[in-house]
Amino acid sequence: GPVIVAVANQKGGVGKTTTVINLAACLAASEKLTLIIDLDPQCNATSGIACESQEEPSLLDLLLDPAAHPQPLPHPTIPRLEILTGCPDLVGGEKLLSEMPDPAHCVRRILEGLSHNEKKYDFVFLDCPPALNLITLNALSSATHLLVPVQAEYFALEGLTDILESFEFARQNTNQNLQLLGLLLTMVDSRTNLSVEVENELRRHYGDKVFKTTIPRNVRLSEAPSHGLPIILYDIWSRGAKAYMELTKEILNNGA
Amino acid sequence: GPVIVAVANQKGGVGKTTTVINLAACLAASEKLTLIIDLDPQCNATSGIACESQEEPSLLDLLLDPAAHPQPLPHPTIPRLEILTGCPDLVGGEKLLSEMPDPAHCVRRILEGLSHNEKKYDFVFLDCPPALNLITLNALSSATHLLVPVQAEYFALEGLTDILESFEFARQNTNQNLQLLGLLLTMVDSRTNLSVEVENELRRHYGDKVFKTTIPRNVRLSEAPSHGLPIILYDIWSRGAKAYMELTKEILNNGA
Ligand SMILES: Nc1ncnc2c1ncn2[C@@H]1O[C@H](COP(=O)(O)OP(=O)(O)OP(=O)(O)O)[C@@H](O)[C@H]1O
Ligand SMILES: Nc1ncnc2c1ncn2[C@@H]1O[C@H](COP(=O)(O)OP(=O)(O)OP(=O)(O)O)[C@@H](O)[C@H]1O
Ligand SMILES: [Mg+2]
Ligand SMILES: [Mg+2]
Repeated sequence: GPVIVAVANQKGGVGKTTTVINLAACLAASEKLTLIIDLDPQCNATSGIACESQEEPSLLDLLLDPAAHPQPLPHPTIPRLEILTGCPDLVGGEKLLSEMPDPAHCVRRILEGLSHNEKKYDFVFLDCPPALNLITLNALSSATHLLVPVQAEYFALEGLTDILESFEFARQNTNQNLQLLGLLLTMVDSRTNLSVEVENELRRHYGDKVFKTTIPRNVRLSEAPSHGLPIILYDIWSRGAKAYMELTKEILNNGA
Repeated sequence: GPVIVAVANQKGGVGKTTTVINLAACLAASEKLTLIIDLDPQCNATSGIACESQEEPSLLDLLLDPAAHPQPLPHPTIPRLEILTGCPDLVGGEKLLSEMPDPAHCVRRILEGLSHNEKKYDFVFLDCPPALNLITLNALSSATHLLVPVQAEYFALEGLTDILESFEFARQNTNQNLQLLGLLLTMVDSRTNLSVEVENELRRHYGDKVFKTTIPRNVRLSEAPSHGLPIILYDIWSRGAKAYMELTKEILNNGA
């Protein structure tokens, strides 16, 4: 089956959505059929690639209806990239999800529904909201792998133990096959002591769980979503594009 | 009574905690008795000023017990600054809060409990998690003012309508006296087109709801919390310190 990557961290603004969009686009450009599922009610992954939130059914409808047929939206211009668009109503959806039978596996049921389609995805990316809530638990409970973006800053480093505890919780309770794909340093600025210190600390503590590739702070990455484009279509020569291409190679070479 | 400022935005990493810590410290240094309440289970406002989360009672205990006596912690080195420290258990607390009578006013009850103490605060700051959840609704339902940090980036601008809708919802349902203190541009980098465009867009749409003062991207601001210090004690000559001092002046001159 597909490699299903939950991209999660309760710390806000660490580059979860940016990583989902750009990794997915690089893999689609590497002849891998790739699906994004936008589990964040902010819908940034959806708007960041110029898509509109689908209704009839919305993602919340799909989560609440085990028998629903999910219809991913093929991206209009990026081949082999599809998306199940985000739903703002997920904000109020926590309570509804919690009343479902087996509430931690609503996302898994959607993925099972997809497996009956004739299209076989190579990769699925789950963009998560900045919270250790039932939606993020759903992502951890249905993924094959977890990727944690870690901004090269103090608060982001501090919060890392929380998401790794949730990872362990999911492995022990709802998804024993969940693996850690890796910790990804983002917004790295090698000119600042803080960034260098955070990277050293992270590699000292977590060793080869940390990707060799790091993502530099690069304004082109933050400009790209306002044009609805992944970085490889917005500015292929930027340091941001090069970094996400390197990361793609590292992930494919690790055998995911 | 005190000016109670909810600092909220569901977009993650926009500078909510950084603004709470540094505005509160500047006001304490302006002879205003100031209290921080750390409503974010990440507890960044607590650790950012070198405090430990208090137990017996924890903040969650206080929220669930209307008759509890809140005991703010005076900061060990910063005069006139106190904090009700954060509680990691707030992650699971949503469900418990929702079962309370009048769940939107648990924070208000704490503030009413505080008003019986002989200490009369001039300012109270509520640091909110990156979500439009019951905790953030509690902050909006008990504050006199809302301050929205807006990072000078595309996704942050896009998400602004959501927090302003919640502001309207609170004014109409749970707190008719709630005022907008202002929209605060953060991490501004006047060398980039994106930042300049976001600022122009924001001022065009929201006019004088936007503070004249903007907070520049300044690495000293992100270094300070790793030393447990607000910026005016970490590096008073930095652009970050100057900006938060300017903002304090602007807020005091506006008559808050
Ligand atoms: N490497 C980078 N260099 C510069 N800007 C970046 C980089 N990565 C992300 N950004 C920008 O930083 C902001 C935060 O990134 P992003 O929205 O991807 O984080 P997130 O973790 O998904 O946030 P949230 O917690 O709100 O979901 C965005 O405005 C994004 O464009
Ligand atoms: N003006 C600034 N210049 C540089 N770095 C900043 C600035 N403001 C905040 N930061 C840093 O950016 C990161 C995000 O800021 P902060 O944690 O205050 O945002 P937040 O909105 O509270 O995040 P969350 O949504 O996770 O609660 C932190 O590492 C912080 O130190
Ligand atoms: Mg995101
Ligand atoms: Mg914060």
